[in-house]
Amino acid sequence: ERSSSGFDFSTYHTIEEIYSWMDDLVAQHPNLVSKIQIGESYEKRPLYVLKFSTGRTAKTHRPAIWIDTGIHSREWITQATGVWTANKIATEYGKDASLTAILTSMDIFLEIVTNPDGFAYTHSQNRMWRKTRSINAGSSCKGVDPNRNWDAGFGGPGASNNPCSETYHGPHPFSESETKSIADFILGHGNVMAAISIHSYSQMLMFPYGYKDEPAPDHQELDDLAKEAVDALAAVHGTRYTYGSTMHTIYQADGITIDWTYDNGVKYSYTFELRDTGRYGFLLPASQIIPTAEETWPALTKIMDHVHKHPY
Amino acid sequence: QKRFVGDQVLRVLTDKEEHIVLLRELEESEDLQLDYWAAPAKPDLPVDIRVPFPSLQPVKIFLESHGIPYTIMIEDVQTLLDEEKEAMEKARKL
Repeated sequence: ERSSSGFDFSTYHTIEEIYSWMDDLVAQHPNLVSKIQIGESYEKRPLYVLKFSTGRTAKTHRPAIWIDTGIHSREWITQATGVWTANKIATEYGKDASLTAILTSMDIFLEIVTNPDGFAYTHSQNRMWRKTRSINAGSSCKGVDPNRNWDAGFGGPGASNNPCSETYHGPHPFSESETKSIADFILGHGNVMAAISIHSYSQMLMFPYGYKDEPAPDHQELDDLAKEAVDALAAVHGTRYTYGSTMHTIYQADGITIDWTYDNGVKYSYTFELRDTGRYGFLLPASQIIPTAEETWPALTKIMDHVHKHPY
Repeated sequence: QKRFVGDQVLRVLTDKEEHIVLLRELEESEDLQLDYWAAPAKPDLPVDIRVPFPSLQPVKIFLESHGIPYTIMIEDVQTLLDEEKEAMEKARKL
């Protein structure tokens, strides 16, 4: 379970360890992996994204897949899955035919620590912290739920206007640099074909919409692909996922990542809720990191392969 | 570092819509300082609530008085966090 740098994928890590490991990964795979900075957090931490690409720099960007993990900082299994997945992409390129074909014509962007301030805070001060760490004017409560801060149904009933709530949407859409930086990156790129936002826990795979009841124009295709993905996931360790639109699978959620990406032209927009054993909630023991990541991988590749084979 | 000694996580699994409504009302009680890990969405989906130790008694009385079924998912949150921290330290030493 160790890479050549001695990194242990089966334990949880601090942000410093993860950022250092990202540099190691880039050094080990210089022709495939690079690290880019898309902005900085409220507390001035860099927002790093790993870019997996086999193409030369061109004036127009190659079609791309965006993946983010850990926008809710306390869901540690997601950042850990992000680390494992990054390593898997790097080491499977050239071996796994499907992944190799994808990377031959597409780029993959992976933001492992999407909410670095919150993540650092979970390690140093409060393990239960979920939001960003920005100050809210007129309130003693800090932080905004970065998965209610996107400009898609922003401020609707599926979010809270109370700064002390865990689902506080923030003062205005993209008030948080952590979300604004991703939105700017995706819009600036202009050729992102899929966006996959990874959370935990509930064992679900969802797609738009969360902010409205009506089916997305691509509902049937998204639903069919979700079924394929959760079947592939279940085949690894028998873990059962439910799937469907956010609104109908769980509840109304306004201002969420994948509704914004979908409304901005990213047809294949999905969000995962990783493992829940019913015993630990998001305090999943580290012994479950690798099984969780292992089972998520075929679901991810199923989606990525479909995106690759269905250009639009 | 904030500690969570004695905090429990309760899992509610109910098939009644009126229970979901009551759980949403409970969430609004700011004095109880409840942390909904899984929010009340709809019947048959679990609702997980981290309840700080001082609020355990009133919350359990509330659930029981309304006939809302629950189980204790995590007996003591701090124990789990201590184990998690210990595992990280051990891995780092290795």
